[in-house]
Amino acid sequence: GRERLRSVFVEVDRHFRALFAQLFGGGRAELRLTEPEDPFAAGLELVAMPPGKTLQHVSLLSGGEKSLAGLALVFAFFLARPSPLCVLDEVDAALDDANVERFLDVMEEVARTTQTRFLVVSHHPLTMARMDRLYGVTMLEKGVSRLVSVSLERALELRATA
Amino acid sequence: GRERLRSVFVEVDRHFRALFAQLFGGGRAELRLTEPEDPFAAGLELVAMPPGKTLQHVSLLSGGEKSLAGLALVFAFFLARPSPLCVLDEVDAALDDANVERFLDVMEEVARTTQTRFLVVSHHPLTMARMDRLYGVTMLEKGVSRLVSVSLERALELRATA
Amino acid sequence: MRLTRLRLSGFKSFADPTEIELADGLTGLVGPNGCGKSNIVEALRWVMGESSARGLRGSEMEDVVFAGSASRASFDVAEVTLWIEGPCGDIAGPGEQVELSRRIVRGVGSAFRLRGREVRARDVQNLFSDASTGARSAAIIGQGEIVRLVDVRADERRRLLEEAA
Amino acid sequence: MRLTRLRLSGFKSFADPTEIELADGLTGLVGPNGCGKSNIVEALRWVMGESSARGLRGSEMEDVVFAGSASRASFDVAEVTLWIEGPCGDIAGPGEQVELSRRIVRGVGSAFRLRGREVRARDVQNLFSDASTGARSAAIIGQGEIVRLVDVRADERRRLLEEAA
Ligand SMILES: Nc1ncnc2c1ncn2[C@@H]1O[C@H](COP(=O)(O)OP(=O)(O)OP(=O)(O)O)[C@@H](O)[C@H]1O
Ligand SMILES: Nc1ncnc2c1ncn2[C@@H]1O[C@H](COP(=O)(O)OP(=O)(O)OP(=O)(O)O)[C@@H](O)[C@H]1O
Ligand SMILES: [Mg+2]
Ligand SMILES: [Mg+2]
Repeated sequence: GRERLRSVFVEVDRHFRALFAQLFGGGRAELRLTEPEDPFAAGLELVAMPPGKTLQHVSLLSGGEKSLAGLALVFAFFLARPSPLCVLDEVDAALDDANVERFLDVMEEVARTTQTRFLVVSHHPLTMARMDRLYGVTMLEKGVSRLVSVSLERALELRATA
Repeated sequence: GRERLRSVFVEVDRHFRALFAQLFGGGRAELRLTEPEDPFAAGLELVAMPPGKTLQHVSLLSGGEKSLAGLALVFAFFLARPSPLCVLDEVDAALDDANVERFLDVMEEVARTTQTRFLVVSHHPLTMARMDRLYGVTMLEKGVSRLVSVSLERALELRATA
Repeated sequence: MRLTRLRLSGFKSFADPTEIELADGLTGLVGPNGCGKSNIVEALRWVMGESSARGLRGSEMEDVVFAGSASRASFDVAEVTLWIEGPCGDIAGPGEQVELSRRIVRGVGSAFRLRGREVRARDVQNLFSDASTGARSAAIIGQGEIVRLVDVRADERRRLLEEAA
Repeated sequence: MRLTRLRLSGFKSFADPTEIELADGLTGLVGPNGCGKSNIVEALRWVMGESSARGLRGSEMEDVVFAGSASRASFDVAEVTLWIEGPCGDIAGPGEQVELSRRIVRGVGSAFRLRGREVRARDVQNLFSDASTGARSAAIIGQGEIVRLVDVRADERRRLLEEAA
């Protein structure tokens, strides 16, 4: 039990460091068990340093930086223990355009590597543009949702409706 | 003490109902004191029904709907008790384009009515376009922030930098 | 194991039966605020065994049943069905599609059915935790949760690791 | 009362002295992730008397002092100055501009100065709660807080009402 948890930890940490550097375009980060001897009692700590900055408590990171660090962790779990499906609900809400592109590149790579299917909810045009297909959710009848296949053009139109 | 709190409550509620209808393009909402007899011991509850939908617990609202309801509450406090300055840090992060426009219309109106100065942090091009002036925050030297006046064109360029 | 299709009926704002295909690659879900995107994410969580009403933004589990609109009366039943394609333990052979569904009736409670037979919530949660895709595992990131992963306390984050191990 | 100008020096990522004018109407603050926008919002909160390090994303108040970068050593002092234009009680007459500043020295602690004289944190918090603009009142909505207003418990929300009353 303890050995398996420790080995998963090592694997997730390895992926986390690589993904962090990819999502931040540099910098470094690592995972730490607060009690390396007893992983079941330990906490999982995050140490993160964006490129060019100083190592500080992760709480001080910006909203966008926290999103990227969180994504590095989620994808690291995925690479260590693949799953048939990954659902992401507006994980790009706090990201600027440059970081959205990096997030999309990493997600595409994870999808290719692990054969995982992704369901991605987003308001971001850049994200929509990278999807293999789009479903639009509408409420033409107020209070009642419907689903319909949409093209990218239609999706962008839907965004702008007042 | 109690009378003053009750009268502020009545005033904030009045503004809240109007602002909610404006931000949602309809629907209705109200504020309630859980203990009308003892406002200092009471909780401040929110009842909100977007247009065409059923009255339900506010927890069930979507991310964007909660943002709008929260904004209606914040601006209601403002109209009841104006303040020299209002600072909003990425309050439009969860809003679609149509709702961003409604938020901006309401904020402009509150600014005009109360003479309040607003400082608005945003990644949204529609929001940037409505500002009277823009300051860009940059880190040309990594880890060190600088402030510079920017035009709308420059601000939109800055958004796209990788 | 693959998850190939999801069907919602009377679940939250999805009054009428709605099916969404879960195909290879990246599928995007778009639409204005409040139209029902996160409700679909929660339907998936719910059919996979989510046991907390608060985890679905409600105060009780019955909050997932269509509560009506300006033009329609509320429903008494909500049902979500998920199609699982094997190989998947002894549940499904290679390429075989089986149905997992969850149904809740107002005033009665919810029940799970797998391959037509009633199963317990625990069985469903175990089925998915093996593949590390469960209602609360690392594979479903709800709205607002990605930032919380970083802000949350260290011991909560370690539990995520345990669920993956 | 008007707030006309803010100056940051050694505060978080603002190593060099930086001034931002707070003029009439709507002023936008833009820039990429992590460049320092929320740090400016927190500088305002801090100089207005914010007493909780956690309210500024830190674990101790010294976390607001510039901690260095790849190219610079860390500082020992952070200072933020806010210019207040009267009328404002007996602090400033009509049109008169006065300076409120807060300064923190590593290992020593922080101190407030108003019109050149040292004042207590309490005095600063009171100064602003009268005009209902204070570090924790309804007038500064930090990143992620607008949704929390709706999700938070009823009694926390009532306290907001009290601060406004
Ligand atoms: N049981 C129910 N019956 C009917 N409608 C419901 C029920 N539960 C929730 N809703 C409605 O569903 C809507 C929320 O949908 P959802 O959270 O999926 O929106 P969304 O598309 O994710 O929007 P956003 O982009 O703002 O996040 C709310 O307006 C809520 O009133
Ligand atoms: N004491 C400090 N010294 C130096 N840098 C600091 C200090 N405290 C915080 N920072 C840095 O400031 C950055 C956060 O800045 P801020 O939160 O203002 O970004 P932002 O512009 O709001 O970004 P976002 O758009 O993602 O919200 C972090 O990268 C953090 O490392
Ligand atoms: Mg949503
Ligand atoms: Mg920020």
